[in-house]
Amino acid sequence: SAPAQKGRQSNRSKQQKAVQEALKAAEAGSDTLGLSKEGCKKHELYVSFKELGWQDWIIAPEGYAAYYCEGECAFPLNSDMNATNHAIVQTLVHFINPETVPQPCCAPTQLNGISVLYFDDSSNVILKKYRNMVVRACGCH
Amino acid sequence: NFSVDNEVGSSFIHRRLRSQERREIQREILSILGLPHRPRPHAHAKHTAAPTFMLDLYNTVSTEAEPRAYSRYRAVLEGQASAAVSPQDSRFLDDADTVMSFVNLASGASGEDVRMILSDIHKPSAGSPDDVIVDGDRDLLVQPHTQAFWFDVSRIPEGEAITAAEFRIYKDFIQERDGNETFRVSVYQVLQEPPDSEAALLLLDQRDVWASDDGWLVFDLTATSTLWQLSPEQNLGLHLVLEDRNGHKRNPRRAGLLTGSGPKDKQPFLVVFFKVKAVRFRGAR
Repeated sequence: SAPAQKGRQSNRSKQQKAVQEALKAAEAGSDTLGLSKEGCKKHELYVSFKELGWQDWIIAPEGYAAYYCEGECAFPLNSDMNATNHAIVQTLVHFINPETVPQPCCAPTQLNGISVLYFDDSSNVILKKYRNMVVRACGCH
Repeated sequence: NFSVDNEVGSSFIHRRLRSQERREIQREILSILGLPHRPRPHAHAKHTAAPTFMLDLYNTVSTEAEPRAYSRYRAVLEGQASAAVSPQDSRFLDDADTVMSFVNLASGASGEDVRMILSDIHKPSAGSPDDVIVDGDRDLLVQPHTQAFWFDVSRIPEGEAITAAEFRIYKDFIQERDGNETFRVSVYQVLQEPPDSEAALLLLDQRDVWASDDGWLVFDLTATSTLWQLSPEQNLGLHLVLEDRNGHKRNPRRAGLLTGSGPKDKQPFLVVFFKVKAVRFRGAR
């Protein structure tokens, strides 16, 4: 919402000051924390049909690398975090009003399919393609 | 690119699961795979439906297929025919969401086998030896030198439409006195099987083969399989007839056709390609 005409100047300087403070807090935060929270990225996760004891009916594969997304979508988002424009704004607002606007989510931005070859009850053989089974890339939404 | 050690290190089960947890995980993953329960194939099914051909399709479609799966499975089916995936099959595969290969459920007795089996049961009815009609259950109602096949296409993925179907039968090389003997292989759809007369047949497809040919003979069964999917009661199976160049019916095995005997991976089979008609929503659990 646009600030009232007469108080515009003082408002603007107030906002800039808040952003400066936010930037300082961000730098300080990551230093004092010591462990800078990891940014949003893909992590290993392997679904093993073998460990589920399904090798008598699943011919191939033995399992598949599903991966998962985890990590912070914290201000300032750097370029390799696949952040949407909306997520960048939301991150900023979260900093200014952390209790009103949550941080964006770290979630898959690209998913791949897999194929599974298996026997049915009558020993017919089925090859089935499944979509959206494997995380290819993560990002901030 | 995904190395094996990662696979072990990052498995999703980091500790011994309690049986209840394991069952829950299995149920959840089965529901993602669209299966109501985990299949229980017959331990040593006599006829499994062309796994090598299907494994070739699998390796065609899944680029990150684990090479081990292929070699592991290939080892199991050592010495089998390499069921060639034709360019046409690859096109069907690109467009399909599911591919199923079906086991031939007819006992596979040919007319000749039937006659030998029945000759000590009762004398065939009067009439020329060639049109011996025998009673008995359906898959024995065949003419001599006629091979019956029956595939149960009633249990197919819900909400999926057939985009293509092929009947495949393997032909071995046979050494002929005169190497250039030719045969004609005809596949018929059985339309009716009246109890007291010959079956009514519809010619679906024909192939002329040389005695010296070997490999898979492929017959287009798209229209027939679609009919059987829509009206299962019309699924009375197929008849395969082999004729020599003089038009005389011969036992298919005479031309090297493997109609039911032979190695596991040279069994005749039906392969059907399906495409999803409607998006399947998984019920909330």
